[in-house]
Amino acid sequence: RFSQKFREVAGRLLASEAALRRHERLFQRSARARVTVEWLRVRDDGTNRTSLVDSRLVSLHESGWKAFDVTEAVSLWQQLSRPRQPLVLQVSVQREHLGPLASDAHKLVRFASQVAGDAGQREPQLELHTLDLKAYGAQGDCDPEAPVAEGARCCRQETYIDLQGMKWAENWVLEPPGFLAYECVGACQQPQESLTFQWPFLGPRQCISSETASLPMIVGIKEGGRARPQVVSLPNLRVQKCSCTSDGVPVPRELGP
Amino acid sequence: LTEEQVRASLLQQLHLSQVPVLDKADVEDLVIPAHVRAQYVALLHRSHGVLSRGK
Repeated sequence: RFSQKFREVAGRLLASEAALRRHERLFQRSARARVTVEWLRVRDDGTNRTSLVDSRLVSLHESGWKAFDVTEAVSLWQQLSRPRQPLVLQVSVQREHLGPLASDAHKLVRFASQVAGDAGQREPQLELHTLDLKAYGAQGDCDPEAPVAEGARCCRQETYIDLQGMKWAENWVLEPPGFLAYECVGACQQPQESLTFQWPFLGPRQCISSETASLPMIVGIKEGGRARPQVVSLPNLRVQKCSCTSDGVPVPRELGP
Repeated sequence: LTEEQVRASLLQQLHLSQVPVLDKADVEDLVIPAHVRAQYVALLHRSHGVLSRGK
């Protein structure tokens, strides 16, 4: 609702009704339903394609905000080439367990209306907040010529790991003699307080390694009294990209070619 | 990235609990065969090309 660009998005509130209490004695206290958010797209051939975005169990005996993280779907949708389909997110409520004996408790879940007392259309609400990553994101590689100043923006800094200088690697690691490992340094701009809400997944934005690459090595392996060379690949040893993100929030991913 | 992290990652990949003891004589005459070097170079190219995605 707050973005100039997405003015056509109308919002509603997602909640399960406290009125369920009237049915309390029907279902045991631990009764739950599964609420699932899927991304609906129509393929060129007209068939539907759904992608699971988020899904969680909701207690039937509670009422109030239930937050679902749709960041990834929105981020990937934004990168689709134009003209692009509207972003359609389907919210469905299913039984917690499958099978003939599963209860129908899930039918008691209701979406509350945005306006208290309004018996009108009760729909889930999508609240969308965007951050301009040019201002709130990382800045790529740090300037190798200049030391990273206090409060500088998140960037990837070169750091060289000299394997030849490591005692334990002597006569064991044959290749490489050393490698550029990089590390993420600097700070991230934080959104204004009003935007952070108190939702569980919007903690402080941190400068982290969001993409890594493996590093192959050739090591000596001793068998039967003789040494032979062997190749081994060490996962996630080299930082490829640094990003600013909050803990638990997926880093927007570039769509592949 | 610390020296200890590199060492631990290497031991984990090779399913070793400690650094093997090799002395200079073991590796002094050791020649890396072409197929091993080709495998290493191929992994190196892939490492610079394919990105794995952290959380």
